[in-house]
Amino acid sequence: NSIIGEQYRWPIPVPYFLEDSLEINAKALVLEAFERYRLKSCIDFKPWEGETNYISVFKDSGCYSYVGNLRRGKQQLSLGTNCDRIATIQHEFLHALGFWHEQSRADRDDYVIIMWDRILSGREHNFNTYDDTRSSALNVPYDYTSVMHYSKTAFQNGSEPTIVTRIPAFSDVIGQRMDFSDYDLEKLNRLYNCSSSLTFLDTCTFEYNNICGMVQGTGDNADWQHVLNIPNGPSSDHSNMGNCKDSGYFMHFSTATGNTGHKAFLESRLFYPKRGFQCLEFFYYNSGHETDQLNIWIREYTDAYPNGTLTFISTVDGHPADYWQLYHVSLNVSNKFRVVFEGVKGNGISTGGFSIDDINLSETRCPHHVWHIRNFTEESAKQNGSLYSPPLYSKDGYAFQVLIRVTGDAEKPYDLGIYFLLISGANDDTLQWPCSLRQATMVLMDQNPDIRKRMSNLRSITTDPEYKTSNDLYFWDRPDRVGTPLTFPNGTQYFRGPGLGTSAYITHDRLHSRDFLKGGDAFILLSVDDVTYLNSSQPTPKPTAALTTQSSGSNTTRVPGITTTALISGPSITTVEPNVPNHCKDYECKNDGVCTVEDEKPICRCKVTSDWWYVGERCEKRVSSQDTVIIAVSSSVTIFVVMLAITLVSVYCLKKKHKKQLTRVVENPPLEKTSAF
Amino acid sequence: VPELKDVDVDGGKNLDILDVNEGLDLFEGDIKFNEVSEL
Repeated sequence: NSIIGEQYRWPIPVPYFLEDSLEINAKALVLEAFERYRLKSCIDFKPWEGETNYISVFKDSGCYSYVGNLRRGKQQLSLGTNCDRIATIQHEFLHALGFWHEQSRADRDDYVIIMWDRILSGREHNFNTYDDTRSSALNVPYDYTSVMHYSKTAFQNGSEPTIVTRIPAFSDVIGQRMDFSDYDLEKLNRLYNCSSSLTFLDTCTFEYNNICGMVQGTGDNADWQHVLNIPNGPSSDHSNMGNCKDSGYFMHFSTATGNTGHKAFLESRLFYPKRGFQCLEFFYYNSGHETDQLNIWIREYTDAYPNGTLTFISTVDGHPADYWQLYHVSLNVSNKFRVVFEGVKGNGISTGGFSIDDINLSETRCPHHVWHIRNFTEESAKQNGSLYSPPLYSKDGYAFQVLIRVTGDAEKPYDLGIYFLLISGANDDTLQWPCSLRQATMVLMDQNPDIRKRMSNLRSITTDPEYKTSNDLYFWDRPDRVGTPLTFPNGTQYFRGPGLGTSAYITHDRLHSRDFLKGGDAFILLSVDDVTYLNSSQPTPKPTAALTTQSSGSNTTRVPGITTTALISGPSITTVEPNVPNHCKDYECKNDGVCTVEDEKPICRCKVTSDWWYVGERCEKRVSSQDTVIIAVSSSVTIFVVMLAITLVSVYCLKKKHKKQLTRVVENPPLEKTSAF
Repeated sequence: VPELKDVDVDGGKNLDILDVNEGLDLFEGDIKFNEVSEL
C-alpha cells in the first residue's frame, strides 16, 4: 500500500547513485532490478546527474529504505551483506517509490489474522496498520502474492506462524521474494500513472483470431495455419498445455505436403524500437523432418528503403522432438521493423511441420544459454537430486556448468539449491586466472506466456579472484588446478572446480506453483557477464568547490575484489544536501539539462544523444541530427545557386564586353603598321 | 586433489529480508524513518 501525498513521488526517471561501498554482485543486481522495472512498469532510472533529490544505494548493515521521496537530497537505500537478491532490491526500491508492506494496509484484518501471542516481545508495533487517510491500496485487492508482504514467520517468537491467512491456501504463498506480483505492478503503475512500459514490445499466445496483428507473407507458396492441435504433434499449445477446452491456439507451418523449398512467411505487426536492442523469445515444436527449416528475418523500414529490407537473423537449430522447445534471438534494430517467421520445407519425408507459440518481444538482453530440463521431478529423482547442466561457455570463453540440487529426499523434498561451477575448457590457456568478476545469473523461468506476468526466480553470484578455498587455493582458479577430474558421458575427460551458490534457491512448494514446471519441464536461463566495469566509481556530476567527497574517487579502478572499499567518507545514515552548486538553486535547466557552474555563473549542460540534443541557454530547444543534415544540405544548395548566378552573370558581362570590343574593331580597323626598308 | 565442497552463500538458510536485518533497529524490519517528519 502506498503513502498518500504527491510530494512523496519521484520524478521519472529516478536518479540513482551506486556508492563504492556496494558489493559488485549487488551493483549488478540493482541494474538487473531496474530492468525488471523498465519491462513491467513505466518506472525508469538514470544515473544521478546533479538532480536535487536522488537515491544513493550503499552498503550498510542490512537491507532497508525510506518510504517515498522525502525530498532530502541524498536519500539512502542500503543493500548490505545477503541483500544481493533481486527481489530484495525490488522490494527496497518499492519502499523508496512510496510503498509500505502489504499487510500494513488498512483492510488487512479482513484477509489475515495476526497472532499477537506468537510475536517477539516488543516487536508488536511492526504489525501496525495505516488507516486510509495515510495509505492507499489504490483500489487493488489484498495481495497475498505481493513481494511486499511479510512471510508467515515474520518476528515470530517460536516456530508457529505470526500471520495466518484467512484463506489457508495462501499460508505458504505470503512472503514470496521472486518478482513483482501482478497486483504489485497494478499498484505501481497506478501510483505513477503508467500507460506503457519502456522496454516491452509485444506478447502473443495466438488465442484470438487476429493472431496479434500478424500477417501472412506474400511471394511464398503456403500459409501458416491458426490451429488447436496437429495430428502428429503438437497435440496442444504451449500457453495452456491443453488445459482449457476449445482454447489453446498456436501457429503451424505444415511440411507434410508441398515440394522441397516450399515456404511460408508469417510477419509480425510493426514495432517502433527505442533502445536499439531486442530479445525475441518463442516456443516452437518441430514435428517435421530434420531438413525442414524455421528461419527468423527482420523487415526493417528506413528512409532509404520505405518498403523495408529483409535481413536474415538466424535459423532455429532444434531437431524434431515431441515437446515444445524454447528459443531466443538477439536483435539490434533501431528503425521501424517487423519480425518475420519463415518456414521452409526440406527434402525429407515429413508428417508434421513447425509450430510456434507464446512469443515475447522486448527491448532487453537475451539470456546466453537455455538449459531445458525435461520431466524435472523424475529426472532429479533419477540423478539422486543432483542435476548438472551440459558444459557451456561464457561469451569470453570460460567453460562452466550449473548444478541443481534437491535437498531432502524423494518423499519430502525441501529446497532446491543452485550452484555455478567452472570446468576446464578449450580456452583455458588464454584466459585470465583466477577468473575475475564474472557474474553468473541463473534464472528458473516462470513459463507464463506473458513476459510481464512472469515471476521468475533469479539468483546470481560473482567470481571474486581473491576468494580462497579452505585449503588456501584460489576458488576461481583453473579447474585443472583446483578441480576434480571427471568424465563426460561421451568419454571426454575434464576437470570441475568447486561451486558457489545457494542451497535455498527456491522452496519445493514455490517450485510447484505458477508455471515453473509446465508440462513437467523446467527452463533454466543462464548468462555469464563480465562486470569488471562495476568496479569503477559511478561518475558524479561535475563539481564546484563544494563537491568534495563523492567525486574524489570518480572513475578510479580499484583493487579487484567482490567487496569494495568505500572511497568516500563512511556511509552516513543522516541526510546530507546533494552536492550541487548553490548558484544552480534557482536556475532551471529544461529537458533534463544539468546545471553546473562556470566562472561562478550557472550554466546548463544539455542532454545529448546520438540522434538529437538540446541547445539554448536553458536547454529549451531540441535539435535533431536530421535538422543539421537539412541545414547542411540547404546551405550547400544555396551557396551553389549563388555561385552559379555569379558565374553566369560574369560570363554574360564578359561576353557582352568582348562583343562590344569586336564590333569596335570591325567598324574602325586599326592602321596597319608599315615597314620601311 | 581432494574434491572441494560447494560453497553456500546463504549458509544453508533461506534468509528473508527480516532475517538479514535481525537485531537492527528498523521499523517493520526494513524501513528507515524520516527522523524529523515521522517523529
